[in-house]
Amino acid sequence: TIGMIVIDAEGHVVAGTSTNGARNKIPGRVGDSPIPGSGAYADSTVGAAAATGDGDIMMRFMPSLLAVEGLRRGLNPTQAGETALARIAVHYPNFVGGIVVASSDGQYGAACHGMEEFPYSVAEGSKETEVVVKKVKC
Amino acid sequence: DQALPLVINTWAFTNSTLRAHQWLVVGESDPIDALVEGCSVCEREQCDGTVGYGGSPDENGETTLDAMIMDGSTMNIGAVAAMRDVKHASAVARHVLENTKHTLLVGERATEFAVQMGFKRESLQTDRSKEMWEQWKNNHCQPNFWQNVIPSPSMSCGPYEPISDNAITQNHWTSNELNEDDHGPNFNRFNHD
Repeated sequence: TIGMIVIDAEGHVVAGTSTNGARNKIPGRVGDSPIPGSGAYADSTVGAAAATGDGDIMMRFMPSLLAVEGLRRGLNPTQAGETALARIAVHYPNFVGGIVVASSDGQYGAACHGMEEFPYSVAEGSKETEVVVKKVKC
Repeated sequence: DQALPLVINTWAFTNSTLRAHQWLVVGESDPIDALVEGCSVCEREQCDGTVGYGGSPDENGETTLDAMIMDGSTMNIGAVAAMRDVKHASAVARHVLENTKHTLLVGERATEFAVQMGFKRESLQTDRSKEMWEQWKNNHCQPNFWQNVIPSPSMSCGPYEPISDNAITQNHWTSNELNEDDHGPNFNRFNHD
């Protein structure tokens, strides 16, 4: 899955996902990616989040919505992501997942669980730029 | 703000990030354009086999696609799920957002919608996805997502039927004992939602 957040210079926030889902799934199964609040969520007044991982588990907790609500409560993006995934880990300590979170003013962060590290890609600023791959330890 | 515009995405799918950012900065497009363009790069490049056609075959060997776009200013959403036979999932999701009052279309009906919007119907199976599926079949359909069924999903490809309450009682099982693992098998960098 790719989960992406885009924020333009005026602070217009959008988020989305695209995926072919889990390998060997039972036909008809859909994961978290196309579910609002689960695979991604955006609110231009605060920011956005996009998640990836075991969609059968993650979709039970709406982690992207939780992260955006964390931003609304004043958490920074990393804290918001960590808080959203921690909610899942209480019930499923072995789940695999990652989340990227950005506030509408351009701060960003990531969190993950069940992997050694989680890479994510960032391009920022008003000039043509190179993409930076960052990693967060889980 | 120096940080804006900003594009950030899961995993090291840098061509998608770059495309979306260029679309914003050079193309001066709106962020939805940039998002669709960025995600579409991954659909074409089949990022890690986890996005786009020819990856993650289901038990029948078929690849289906899911995509969603959310506009955080209007709170409008367009999404497709389990869409068959159309490669451009993000672009179809955009049509759901822009050309319908709905939020999510699924399955064969999502395909029919896509065709109506001008997309081509074509198989999403590739030689690689067929090979992955055949390896899985040859490995007795392991791993899989079944539980509490007979024959045992750890040894058999089915067809399955649910274990009856009588069988559970007679064998002194509890439903928790039957749930050997709450998680899907082998989620990792190359297998994820």
